[in-house]
Amino acid sequence: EGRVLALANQKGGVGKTTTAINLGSALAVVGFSVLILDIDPQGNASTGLGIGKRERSPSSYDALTGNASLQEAIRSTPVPGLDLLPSGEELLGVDLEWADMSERCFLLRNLMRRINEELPPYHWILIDCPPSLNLLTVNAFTAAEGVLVPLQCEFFALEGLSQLLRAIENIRNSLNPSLYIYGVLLTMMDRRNRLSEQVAEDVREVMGDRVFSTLIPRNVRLSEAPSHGRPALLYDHRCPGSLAYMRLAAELIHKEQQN
Amino acid sequence: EGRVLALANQKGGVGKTTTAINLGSALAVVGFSVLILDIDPQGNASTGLGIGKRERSPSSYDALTGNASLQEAIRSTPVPGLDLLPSGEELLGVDLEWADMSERCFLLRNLMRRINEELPPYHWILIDCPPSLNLLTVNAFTAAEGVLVPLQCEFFALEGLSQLLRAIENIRNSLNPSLYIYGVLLTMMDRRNRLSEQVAEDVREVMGDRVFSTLIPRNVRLSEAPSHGRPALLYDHRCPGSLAYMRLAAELIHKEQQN
Ligand SMILES: Nc1ncnc2c1ncn2[C@@H]1O[C@H](COP(=O)(O)OP(=O)(O)OP(=O)(O)O)[C@@H](O)[C@H]1O
Ligand SMILES: Nc1ncnc2c1ncn2[C@@H]1O[C@H](COP(=O)(O)OP(=O)(O)OP(=O)(O)O)[C@@H](O)[C@H]1O
Ligand SMILES: [Mg+2]
Ligand SMILES: [Mg+2]
Repeated sequence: EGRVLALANQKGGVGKTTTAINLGSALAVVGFSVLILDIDPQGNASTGLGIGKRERSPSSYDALTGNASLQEAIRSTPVPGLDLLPSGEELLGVDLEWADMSERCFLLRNLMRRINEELPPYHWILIDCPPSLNLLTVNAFTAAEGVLVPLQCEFFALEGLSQLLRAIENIRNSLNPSLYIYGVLLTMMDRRNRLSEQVAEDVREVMGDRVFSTLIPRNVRLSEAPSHGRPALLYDHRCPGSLAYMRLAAELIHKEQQN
Repeated sequence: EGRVLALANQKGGVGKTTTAINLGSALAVVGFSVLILDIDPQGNASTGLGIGKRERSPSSYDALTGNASLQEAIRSTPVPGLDLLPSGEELLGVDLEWADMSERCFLLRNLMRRINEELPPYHWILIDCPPSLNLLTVNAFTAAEGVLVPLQCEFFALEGLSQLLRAIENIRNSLNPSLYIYGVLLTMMDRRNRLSEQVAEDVREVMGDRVFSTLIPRNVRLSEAPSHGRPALLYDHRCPGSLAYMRLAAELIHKEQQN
């Protein structure tokens, strides 16, 4: 069975989506079969992989509520070996809509079961979460085995880490006893800036070897690629951003081989 | 009566908190009395104004649920004339906790009434929202008269604008008929980067004169200041970030005088 990781951090704009798209692509180009689940109502991962707003029906909302076949809902992307379950706008209202459903925290876990039963196995499943500890992120924590935490090298992002760790601990003690921190990824690292280095040091002190040794530098090509509906690896495979995500993929593969 | 603005955008990391802190400070240093309401469970505005996690009780959560006196909950900050109602961690669970309350969308509006009745009037009240269109942001849209939309000059941020405009329109048609777009603020503008300029052009095309002429440049001093519990205006009043927020305050004051 493959690895199921939730890319989560309630701090906004830290690189969750950019990591889902580019790590997913890097793992796919070296031959793994990868699925990205976009459960953020913003749908940035879907846009960044070329699936426009009008092409998203059926969406992850339809799949979660059991109203769509997986064959229809899961799409291929411009990257061979990388599939996507696109986001749906209806995800915006689920906190209220599902409030009375006893299964509200397990809809994604149930969907995973269907994916495992009905589709050829994926080596990696990456879940792109919204910037919040809401019901959608709780669903991701219940369905995943590990959390990959993108962490921007900024002061506010460091501040939110303890709240995130507590939320993960709460889920471990209740809905998903096997949930753990798969790793912390330092993003938008700017070597020229003292604050960036300081935050990186502080995170390593707190999280030790759970911090990936691969650092993602601040690189404008990573933020340009989504406007072309392509991951950075296809848009500019030689840029520092693409190289960093290839290194990250290698680090994850090495980590898996050791276990 | 003063101006009540919600600083909102469901896209994460676009500068909502940085704008609340530094625009609030700039308006206060020129003599206005200003109140910042921190309703984001992350509590970044509270940290950035020097109110640590252990000093936040009673918090905005206690004030919203009617369990705290305003005199106790509203604090002064290092900036004369700028007060803060700090965030509380309990805000994390309100979507579910308040789901069955008929008043769930009006708690902040009710709190505003108390503020107007019990305290000397504020000229400006700025509400710092979480990166989500959840119940807390809906409360802000119901309590405020205008929405100030910080918009990062990045592709993904531009993509989320239409979703935000629709959400505001929905609130206008239901809970708050007088809600309007007070203005769109372009943030983290990097003149050297073609994408930044392109996004700024696209936003001006769509939003016309609702886009403030003041641009906030990318400036590392803005992200350093919060680690000292001070707004940039006190940390480094000569840096490009501080000057830009002083210009923004002047633009808002001028806009008010014209009306
Ligand atoms: N390493 C990087 N260098 C430069 N820009 C980056 C980098 N990583 C991400 N970005 C840009 O920064 C912005 C925030 O990144 P992204 O949207 O991936 O974060 P997120 O955590 O998914 O945001 P949200 O909380 O809204 O879901 C985007 O505009 C993205 O293109
Ligand atoms: N103009 C700027 N130049 C450089 N850094 C900035 C600027 N504005 C904000 N920042 C930094 O970028 C990060 C995101 O800004 P901020 O936290 O204010 O955004 P936000 O929209 O409030 O985020 P969230 O969605 O998590 O609430 C912070 O680390 C902040 O210090
Ligand atoms: Mg995202
Ligand atoms: Mg904020």
